[in-house]
This record gives sequence, structure tokens and C-alpha cells, in this order.
Amino acid sequence: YGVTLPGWKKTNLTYRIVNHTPDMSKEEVDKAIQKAFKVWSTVTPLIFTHIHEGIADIMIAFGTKAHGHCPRYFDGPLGVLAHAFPPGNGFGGDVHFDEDEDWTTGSAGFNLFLVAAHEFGHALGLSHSNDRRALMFPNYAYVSPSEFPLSPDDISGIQSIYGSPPNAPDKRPGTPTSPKTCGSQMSFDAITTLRREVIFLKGRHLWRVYPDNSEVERELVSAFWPTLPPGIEAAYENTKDQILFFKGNKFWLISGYHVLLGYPKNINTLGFPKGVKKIDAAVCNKNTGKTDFFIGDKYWRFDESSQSMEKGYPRQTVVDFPGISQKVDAVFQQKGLFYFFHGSKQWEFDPAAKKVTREIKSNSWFNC
Amino acid sequence: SNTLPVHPEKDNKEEDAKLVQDYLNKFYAIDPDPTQLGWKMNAESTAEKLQKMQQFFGLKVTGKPDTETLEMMKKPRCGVPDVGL
Repeated sequence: YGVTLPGWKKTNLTYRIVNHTPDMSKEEVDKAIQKAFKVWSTVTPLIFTHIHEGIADIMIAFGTKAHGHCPRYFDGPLGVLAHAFPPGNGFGGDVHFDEDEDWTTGSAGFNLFLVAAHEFGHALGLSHSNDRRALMFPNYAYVSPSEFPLSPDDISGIQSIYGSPPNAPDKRPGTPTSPKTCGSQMSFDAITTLRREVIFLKGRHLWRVYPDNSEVERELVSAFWPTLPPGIEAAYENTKDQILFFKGNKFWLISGYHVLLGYPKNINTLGFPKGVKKIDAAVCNKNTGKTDFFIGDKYWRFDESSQSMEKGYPRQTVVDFPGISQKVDAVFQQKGLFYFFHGSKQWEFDPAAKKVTREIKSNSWFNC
Repeated sequence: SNTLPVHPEKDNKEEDAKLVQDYLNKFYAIDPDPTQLGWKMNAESTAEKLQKMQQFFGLKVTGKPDTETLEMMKKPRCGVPDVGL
């Protein structure tokens, strides 16, 4: 990412839509603009207020070719779609759209929400990024509006100017403190591996643990995957370098930083019967390519290669995993062994010997 | 009729040259002009600007307007310069 310094010296900013494109209804334009500002307010302390007269910090207008006193001009259809000015007085922060383009709410023409979100990045102090996945990449690329358009590069950029949103822990007095990983009662909602890391999830937080050097990093889930809800209940890394996150009867498929299109999906697309409402825990056995889903005192087995549930399930967990008799909060596999978590305890289980080898505290991975 | 034969190839070349020049002047030849938030031209050569653009987009840095570079220049985009800010 790149920044133009300084950013705005205040977090409450006003915007005004001076005129509207006839390509969309007035409501659609207002909604697209509002949604585009929300993209940035979600990951920063910034608050945007829509005013309808007078001078706003960010003046928004549609024009063609040479327009008003703007030092830049537009070039007719295609080519340059819009431009914006870095924070400041006068033109500072203003955003102009080329009215010779076809502005839409969908994938035809140019999606006003996406272009506006990009230009507002400039109006807030970002310059172009050469990261092709970034919203601040100069060229237009359509992304389904249901997918959160900011890449980590965009989030790092804007947070380097304005910081994190106020609900990030330890930033504001009185904000809820993050759970103390070394507290005696520490428990986890979900745990997954991600290549050489182990990611522990609880509420809005995640911890990235590197078992080889017991380094721990704490983050907000939304800093990585802004569209994931807090309170993920189960997660696992599959055989294709992807992670699946589960909450209620929905699941998301993540590849790198992106939530893949078409997600969340309903868990019954994996083959669960309608009666199954949520998943407690899941783990993919890297040696067999089979994923076990734990729900209550039973578990289902899913074949990753055929992408289908195996017959003969569910089975009683304790029958096939002797010693694992409690509800499973979370489970992951490390160096062939399984680690089952319930509350503040975890059990190391050897699938080859079919027996529990150790009972440990849940936060044993945190170097307490 | 006695109209001159048109050389589409020659036309294309001129069109491409104009596209390149226009693109580089708009997005890669700019220095900030804080007094009025506009942009000023700088004196780098076309090849230097072209290399900068190719580097920014992760293209092969040839300093020449090859096909891949021309295709990138034809994509719809934001009017803010890529450098200088």
C-alpha cells in the first residue's frame, strides 16, 4: 500500500453528494456511497456523516471531460472512471466520477459502490497499491458486492493512518479486555491448523501459535477475515490448503485471505441431515484425508476426496475415541496426534494406539 | 476512386504511441503540487516512465510498449496517478 500524508486530523468526517448520475435511482446512488464509506469505517475509528448542503469534508460529484474548476479532466467512456484528492482543504478529499461511464449496482458497466470505495481510499489518504488483490489497485475489477472488498493490504494501509476500530481491545479505556490466555479457566471456541501455524479462536479474537518456536500473536478475527462473524464454533484446514469456518448452520471457505465466492453455505450441503443445526468441532486427518465432525456425543466422517459423508455415521465418539467422553469444543491434529479440547482441559489422543496419552490444560500451547 | 490506401498497421502504431504517451503523462509523469493539489509534469524520459509503470504492474520491465503493457494501459482505471503521491 502507499499513503499520502497527513491523513485527516479528525475521525468524524462529513460527505455531500452534490449531484447524482441518471444511470441509477437517487436511492441507489446514496446507498452505494453510504456502503462504500462503511467499508472504511468498519476497519478504522472513522465516522462518516451525510450532509445535504454546505461544504463537506468530502464533496462527491459526477461530471464529464473538463468539469468545474477541477485541475483534471475526464476522457469520455472507459479509460479514467473517477479520481479523488488526498485529505485537505479546497479540493482536498473531493471525489469525482466520470458521468460518461455506465454506473450500476451490479456487474454490468461499472459498479458505483466498488469505484466509490476505491476513490474514498484516496480521499482518506491512501495512494495506489501494486497488490493486485487490493481495492487500491489502480485498475477496475468487479468483485461480488457480497464479498468484503478490502484486502489485508488495504486494511494495513488505512490503519497505518487512523488505527484500528474502537472495539479493538487495549485501545480505549473501558473497552472489553481480551481474554487472558494464561487464565486458569481459558477455553476455546474453535482451533485449526494453517500450514505450520495453529490458530486458536474465541469470540472476536484469534491467536496464531507457531509450535516450533512457541511464538504467539493475538489478532482480531476481522483483521484477517472482515466478513467472518465473531463467535466461530468450529474450524479445520482441509487437504487443499483451505480453512473451513463454522457458525450455526453456516460455513465459510477461506483460501488465503479471501472468503471464496458463494459462501457462507448451509452445512447440509456437506451431507448433514436437516436436524443438525451446528458443528461443535472438526478436524481433517492429514494422513487419511477424512474429516471428523463432532456434534454432542457423536461424530460424522467426511471424505475430502469424494466430498461426501461416509456411510454408517454418526457414531458414538467415545467408541472410536476411547477417553473422549465430553462434548468436544475444539480439536486439531499436530504431528499425527489429535488434541481434543473441552473447557479448560485438553486430551492428547494417539489415533494409531486409539488411546488418550495425556490430559493437559487448554492453554498449554501459550507458553504460560 | 483516387483515395489513398489506408495502412491499418501504421494507424495502429500511431494510436498506440499516443495511448502510451497519454497514459504515462497522466499517471507516471507527475509530481505533487501541494499548492493546489493538482499535478505537475516531470522530465523523465518515456522509457524511464514506461519502466516505472511496468514495474508497478508487475509486468516484464522492458521500457518498450509491448503487447502486455498496451493491454494493461487499455484497462478502465482510476484517474489518480500511480506515482508521485
